[in-house]
Amino acid sequence: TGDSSVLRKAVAVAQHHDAVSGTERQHVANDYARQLAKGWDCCQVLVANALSLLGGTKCPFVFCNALNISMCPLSETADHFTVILYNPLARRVAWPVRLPVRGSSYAVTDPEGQPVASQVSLDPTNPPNPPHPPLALGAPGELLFQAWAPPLGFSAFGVKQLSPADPWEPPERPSG
Amino acid sequence: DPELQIENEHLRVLFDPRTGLLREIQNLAKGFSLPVSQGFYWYNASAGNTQNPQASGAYIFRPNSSTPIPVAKCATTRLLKTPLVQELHQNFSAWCSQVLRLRPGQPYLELEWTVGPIPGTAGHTWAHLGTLGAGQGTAGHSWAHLGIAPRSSSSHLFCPPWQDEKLQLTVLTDRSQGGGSILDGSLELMVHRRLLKDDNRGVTEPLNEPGSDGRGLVVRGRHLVLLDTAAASADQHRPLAQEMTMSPSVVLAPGAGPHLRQVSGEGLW
Repeated sequence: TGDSSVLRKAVAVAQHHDAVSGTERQHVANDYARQLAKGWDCCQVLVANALSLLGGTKCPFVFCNALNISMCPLSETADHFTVILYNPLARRVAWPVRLPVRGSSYAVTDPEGQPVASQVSLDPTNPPNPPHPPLALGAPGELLFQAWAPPLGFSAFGVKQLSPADPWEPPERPSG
Repeated sequence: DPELQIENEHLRVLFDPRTGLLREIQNLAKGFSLPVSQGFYWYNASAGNTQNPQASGAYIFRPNSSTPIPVAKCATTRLLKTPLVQELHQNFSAWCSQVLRLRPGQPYLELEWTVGPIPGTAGHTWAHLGTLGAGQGTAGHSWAHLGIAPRSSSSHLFCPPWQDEKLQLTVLTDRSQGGGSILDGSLELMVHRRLLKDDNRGVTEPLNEPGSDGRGLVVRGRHLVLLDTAAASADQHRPLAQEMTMSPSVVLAPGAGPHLRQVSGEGLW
C-alpha cells in the first residue's frame, strides 16, 4: 500500500530551522535525509498504484532516483521500455528527457503513437570501455527527446532500441 | 570551432575562444545583447584569529577576504551541436565542471554545474560560488547586513538600458542558495561549501559533510539564465520557476508499459 503521510510527516519534521539551514550535527542531517528518503519510497508505491489503476495493468514501475548522474538500470539494459511523465502543474509542460542507454539509436513514440525526434549523445566521459572508472558509473550514451504532459496528468512515451545492443553490461554499482 | 558559440531561435551564447568562459548573451528575438562573464570562484573561510576568534560556519559566512579566488582562469571545453540540443562542456578542475545548454524552443540558457568533492587542506576551508558578472548592473541592495543572503528561487540584475528599455538578467536556482550582488553588475551564488573548523556556535563539529565515501559531497544542480527587457521578464521567469520547483516526475516501465493514453487532469479525476 502506498502512503503519502510518511513524506508529509518527514517534510513537517524538516521545517525545523536546522533542517532548512543545515546548522545541525551530521548525524541529525543524516536522519532528516533518512526520513525524507523513506517518505519518498512510500510515495513511489502510491504513484505506482495510481498508474496501475489508470493503465489497468499490474506491470512493475521503475523510479530512477539517480538520473541526475545518468544512472538507471532499466533504461541502461532494456531494449524496449515506456517513459511516463507526471505533470503536477495545472498547465501543459514540455520537458527534455535524458536517459542513460547502451544503444546508439532508438525509436520514440508519443502517447498517440506518433514518432518523436530523439538522439543518443555519446558521453566521452563515459566511453563504452572506460580506461578508468568514471565518477558516475553510467552507460556510454544518453537518449534525449522532448516530452510533454497535460495539466495535472500523465503521458507515456514508448522507447524501442534500433541499433544492435553494444556489448556493454552495467558495472557493479557503488552501494548507497 | 573558431567561433565558440551555441544558439537556438531565442538566444545566441558566445564564449571566449581563449579561456572557454561565457562572454556574451544575445537575445535574437529582440536584437539586443549583454556582455556576461561567468565562472567558479572560492572564498577562504575564516578559522578565527587573535582579533576575532569567530570562525566561519553555517550561520556566519565571514570569508577571510571579500575577494573570491577563481577556481581556474580558463576551462577546457567540448562543444556538442545536434538538432535536439547545443551544449558546451567546461572543465575547470577535477572537482568543478559545468555544461551550458540551449534546446530548441527554450528562451533560457541552462547551466548544469557539478562541484565536489572539495579537497580540504589542513587549516584551509573553502566555500564555492558560481558568479555572474553582467555589464554595469547596479549592485543588489542586500537586505542582510552581511551582503550574502539566502536566494530561495531567483535573483535579478538590472542592466544598462537598451533603447530606453531596462534590461534584466534573471538567474533561477533549483534550490535555496546563499547569494549576493557584492560588486556592481555581479551576482554570486554559493553552490557548495566545506569547513574544517567548528564555529563554536553550539554544534561542536565543523560543517564538513564527508558523504558516504568520506571524501566529501559532490553536488550537482542547475541555474537557468534569462535575458530580456525588465517589462517582459516576469512573464518568462515566473512560470519557469514553477516548472523548476514542481518539475514533472519520470517513471519507467519495461516493455509497452500501461496503456496510459495522454491522461489529463479532468480525465484523471
